[in-house]
Amino acid sequence: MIEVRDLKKTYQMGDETVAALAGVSLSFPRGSYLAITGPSGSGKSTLMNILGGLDRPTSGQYLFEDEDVSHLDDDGLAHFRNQRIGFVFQSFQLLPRYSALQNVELPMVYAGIEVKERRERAAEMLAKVGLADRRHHRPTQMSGGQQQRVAIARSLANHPDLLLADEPTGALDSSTGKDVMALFEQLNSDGLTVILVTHDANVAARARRRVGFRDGLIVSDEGAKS
Amino acid sequence: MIEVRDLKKTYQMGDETVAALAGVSLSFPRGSYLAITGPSGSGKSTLMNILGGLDRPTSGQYLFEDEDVSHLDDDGLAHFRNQRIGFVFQSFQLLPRYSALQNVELPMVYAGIEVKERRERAAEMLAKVGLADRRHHRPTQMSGGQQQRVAIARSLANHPDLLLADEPTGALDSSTGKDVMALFEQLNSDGLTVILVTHDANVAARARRRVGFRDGLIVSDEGAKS
Ligand SMILES: Nc1ncnc2c1ncn2[C@@H]1O[C@H](COP(=O)(O)OP(=O)(O)OP(=O)(O)O)[C@@H](O)[C@H]1O
Ligand SMILES: Nc1ncnc2c1ncn2[C@@H]1O[C@H](COP(=O)(O)OP(=O)(O)OP(=O)(O)O)[C@@H](O)[C@H]1O
Ligand SMILES: [Mg+2]
Ligand SMILES: [Mg+2]
Repeated sequence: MIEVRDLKKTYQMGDETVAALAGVSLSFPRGSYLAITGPSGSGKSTLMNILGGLDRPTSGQYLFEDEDVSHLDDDGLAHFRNQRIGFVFQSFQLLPRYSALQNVELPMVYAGIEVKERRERAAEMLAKVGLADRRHHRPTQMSGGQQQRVAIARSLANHPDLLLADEPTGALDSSTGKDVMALFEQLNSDGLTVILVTHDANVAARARRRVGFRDGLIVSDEGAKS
Repeated sequence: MIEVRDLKKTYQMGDETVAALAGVSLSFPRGSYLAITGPSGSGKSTLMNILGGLDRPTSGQYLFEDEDVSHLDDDGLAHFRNQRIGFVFQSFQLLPRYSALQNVELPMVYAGIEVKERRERAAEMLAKVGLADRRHHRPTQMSGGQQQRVAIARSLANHPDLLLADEPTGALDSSTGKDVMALFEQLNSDGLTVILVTHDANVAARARRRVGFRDGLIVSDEGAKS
């Protein structure tokens, strides 16, 4: 079970306040498959960053299987992220001077996986996203959609418990997008909890539960709650 | 009239050759409205970069209203870009330490527009994309979709002849995406030539002509040719 209670995230810029999250409460069991939708600027990435331990809320609580993530210190948060979370960023965040293989290996380096195993797993993940023949190329030598797929491969490298995918098919053509969604669904069948943000109604329709955001709040919640 | 003849773009990496464009020929008159589609890695951004004077082909010709862009030197290419082309990049390419307003002003600075006029025009363009209240914020203080809209505002700042928009709605929710498309169509009615790359079938359907890519070649060309 993963639960957030009355999360707020506020940005202060001089006299101005922006409420990215205005009080979000949500719970879901392991193995869930959620799609988060909503207008631009409604708080989706902000929630994703908090769930992934990449940001802290201004106030509120985040419980991950009874562990209070809100109270972890920086080292604890880094460990939580590396061991349990796979993240596909909206802007990919690949390291431009590393090859695709090295980008996918990186989470495994931090997790202490030894070189032979991590090389094999990175190559395997790149093959799953159709990039086996590109593993020695750098992100600057790839198209937008190819970069997105490297980011997807990297997110899965450490066998995470929770996959947070922020717009994971935005740069992909329809056929490649379907392949990626099929991969996510297979992993969800195997136990991975999947939360994705998407503007694509077809992608959202594939999730078992759809949570809608507006102005930093959840305004709709449809589908299976358990 | 804009014409490209047998464009090739080849990347050499050690022993490996990647043909991003394998011989593309295309012509279209001023005022056209084209959508370019195709799988990830099929050459769409590569063509867009060449059309926008941001890259050079390995071979082939590019004529923009009888001017041979292929033979311009670097200064000539920079002038061509700044004076005639508006570009929405797939990865936005905003300057992170500049405000939205300053990002939109930048093409006008290069074009020598004086400060009062360019400030007014930048504010006007940001209002057109629904970001009037965010003009003093930096890209790092914005969501993905908000950043995309700043990029769109910037592309229109210099009243270009040709708008090249690479995945201009990928980060936008459906409603905001429709507003942007309506803006492009209004500008096209007023004479702007619009070429956009999109993975979204709904967006492609709004264009008057649809050109399909695969493996660095044009494989389909439907709709109005004039
Ligand atoms: N700088 C580069 N060096 C080497 N190869 C490159 C470079 N830029 C692009 N390529 C390759 O050229 C091919 C075409 O790339 P391009 O970016 O034009 O594709 P695209 O159709 O825009 O794809 P997407 O839909 O994923 O954005 C791809 O195989 C890509 O990996
Ligand atoms: N670092 C920041 N500083 C200030 N404001 C921010 C910051 N990050 C996000 N915001 C603001 O918080 C709000 C929510 O942003 P968020 O990125 O969560 O939206 P989103 O729903 O992911 O939007 P999109 O669909 O465009 O990606 C927006 O108004 C955004 O401008
Ligand atoms: Mg976002
Ligand atoms: Mg592209």
